[in-house]
Amino acid sequence: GVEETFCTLRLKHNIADAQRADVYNERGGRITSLNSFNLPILRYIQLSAERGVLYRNALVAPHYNLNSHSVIYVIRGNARLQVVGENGQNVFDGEIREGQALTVPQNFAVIKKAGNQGFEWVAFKTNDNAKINALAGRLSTMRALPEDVLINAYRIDREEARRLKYNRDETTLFSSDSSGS
Amino acid sequence: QQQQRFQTECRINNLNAQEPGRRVESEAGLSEYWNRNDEQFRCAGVDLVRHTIQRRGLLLPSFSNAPRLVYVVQGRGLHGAAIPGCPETFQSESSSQFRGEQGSQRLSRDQHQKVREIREGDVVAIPAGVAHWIYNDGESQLIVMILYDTSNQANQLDENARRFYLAGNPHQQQQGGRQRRRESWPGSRSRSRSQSPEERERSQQSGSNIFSGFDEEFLADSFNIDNELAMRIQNRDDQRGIIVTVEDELRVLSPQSRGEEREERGLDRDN
Repeated sequence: GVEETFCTLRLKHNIADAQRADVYNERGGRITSLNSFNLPILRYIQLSAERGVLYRNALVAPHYNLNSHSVIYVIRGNARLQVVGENGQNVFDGEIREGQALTVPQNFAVIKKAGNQGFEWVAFKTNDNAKINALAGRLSTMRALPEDVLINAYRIDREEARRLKYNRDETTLFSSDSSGS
Repeated sequence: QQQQRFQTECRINNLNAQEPGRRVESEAGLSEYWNRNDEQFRCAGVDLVRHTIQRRGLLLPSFSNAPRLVYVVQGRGLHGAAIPGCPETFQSESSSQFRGEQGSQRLSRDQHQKVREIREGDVVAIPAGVAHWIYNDGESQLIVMILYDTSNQANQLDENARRFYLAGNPHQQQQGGRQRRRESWPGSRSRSRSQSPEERERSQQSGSNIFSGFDEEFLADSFNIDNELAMRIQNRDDQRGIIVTVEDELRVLSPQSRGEEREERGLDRDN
């Protein structure tokens, strides 16, 4: 029965088509994810991919890869990236542009900000169901924590804790005009 | 697969009962770390830490590259885990109470993910990459023992348990701890593909929270906040360590136990 399963598995899937985007922000950009749910063969090879388009000066929310490494290849445009490791150590702070590749290890936090020409990338991830955890925005760790935890952790007042939790209402992709709330 | 990748050898001729080799004091507690370079721990692919949290002490939120099991040795408290993609299901309404507040005083609205009570004997499982925090709301010390399973398949980094703090400044804590004591770790051996024990310890000492590695401008943009607040979440001048004192009581949303009991009784009756 092998030919009924492995041999007939679908091997390709287009992730450049804007209409297939999983995350879309009209002022931020779009992201399309490819994982073993929409391309089952990825379960065998334990890999997945993501195609992203970031409009001019827009940001990808600060986040970390929960269960995979990520290798980013720049298809078009440029962006400034910052990557931070376990001790708050900045391990990358610079611009990456078309044709370059950058590895972001598991659990390292990253922020991407597109340059003036926008930014398009493909990220290869070392897990067939790669997950990220956002640190800012509507579905983020900050929102998950009680206000009093933030107040005492950062020594800020309640009003500041609320701004930290709620000032960004977007998810994953942020527009650059600071009007996300 | 993961174990095969990390472990090149498990040559153990004899075993010894181990006590923690390194103690790090924080404002409201003590963290004790077992020697992760000991052969038996390296062979098992685990790392052990014991936190002693004083009354009203808050172990700051952190996540790790390895899944953890927490065992509550003594005391009681609150545990929160921020699980990616999950909704903030604890929401204050006009009639809700904040735990820790006297009486039934109404407070302004907050919402966050589920908070769980923990007490002696409890085991808490924390998946890799999930941030968690612990608060001691009891009358005595809260002691928790944490095992990091670094050889777990969920860990794609190396065999070292890495702790990523979302707040605080572990660097200041470790440099400035009042009674900091560091013991040598005899018998530790480095491996060719990993850091030496000295390098590893040095890297532990240079820790800070992950936001401190970003530009303030980037953080301000990301959170849509001003630069001053962005600087404050970097906690660069924070001397309190990873277990901090909560000024008043920590007020978090938590169902009344009596309410829960009523609900349980109601369910029983319905059944």
